[in-house]
Amino acid sequence: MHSYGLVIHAGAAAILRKDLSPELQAEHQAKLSEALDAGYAVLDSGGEAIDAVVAAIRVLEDSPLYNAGKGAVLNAGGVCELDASIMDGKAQAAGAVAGLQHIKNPITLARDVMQKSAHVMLAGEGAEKFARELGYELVPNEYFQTPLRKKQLEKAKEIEAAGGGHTAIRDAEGRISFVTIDDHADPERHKWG
Amino acid sequence: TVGCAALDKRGNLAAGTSTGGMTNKKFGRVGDSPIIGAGTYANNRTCALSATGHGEYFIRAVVGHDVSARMEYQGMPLEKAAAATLTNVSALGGKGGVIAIDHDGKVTMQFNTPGMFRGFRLSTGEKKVAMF
Repeated sequence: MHSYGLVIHAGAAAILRKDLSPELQAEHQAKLSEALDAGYAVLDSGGEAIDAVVAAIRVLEDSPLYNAGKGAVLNAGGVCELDASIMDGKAQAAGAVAGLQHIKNPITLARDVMQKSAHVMLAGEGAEKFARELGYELVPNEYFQTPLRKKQLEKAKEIEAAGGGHTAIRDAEGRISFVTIDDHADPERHKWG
Repeated sequence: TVGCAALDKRGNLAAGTSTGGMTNKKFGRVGDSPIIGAGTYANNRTCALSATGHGEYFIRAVVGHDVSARMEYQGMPLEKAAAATLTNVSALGGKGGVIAIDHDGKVTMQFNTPGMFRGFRLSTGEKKVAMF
């Protein structure tokens, strides 16, 4: 039998230990551990890597702590737009979805694009039409939106209206690419994904 | 952004990534998360990987496939391959990180930001969760 296991992430950020309360750190620890255990249970029972990936990611998508599924950040129009992808290393099959607004677990639809369509990526309304054909129940966009993310969008727009200043993220050529704010008031603390 | 890379008992690798993108994103912006070869990649000969970060740079550095290609064509171990690719991302000006597992069950979790929420659990009994 081959050795097995999984590794997860829930975002990288310019965030320091002092920026998170002990209570919030404990919440993150518990949710990350829950995601690991969900994926590991699939592997330990002889399940496939692709199913372990979906199991672990669904836990994180369902948590308002992370920028995926419930708790996703808001776009400039005040709407959550979700992207996901998945890849199977054996067949090098892949599936991806972009710009979803009503799919509760985008990773599940990405897997269905891989396994149940002839395509690799579906975007926007087309992706959601595909989901409806598969019997997915669509959720209102409000399901994803949290008060914290709304506050972050307001802050981002204030900064943008003020000309961006030092909170605008510039690329290597000095162009302002976007303005983004992490889970706290300090505008120096950007969210990187 | 959240992601996972896994290796099962049959030696098959898989990876996935899911995200809401960037706060205040405009114009139908899409980052690296749904881009196969950038934010997500898996190849049984090398590794499975998910990335998080400033997606525009991760697309330009073709992060997922780059790590895999370094392993396959140059024989680099996962740890070194991921570090080399992340150095390229940093050189472009991008911030973020990657998590990956190879066909032998070795994992790496690398980032050029102060923190990345991350963890792994292996059949060896090892389990770790970390944030900073």
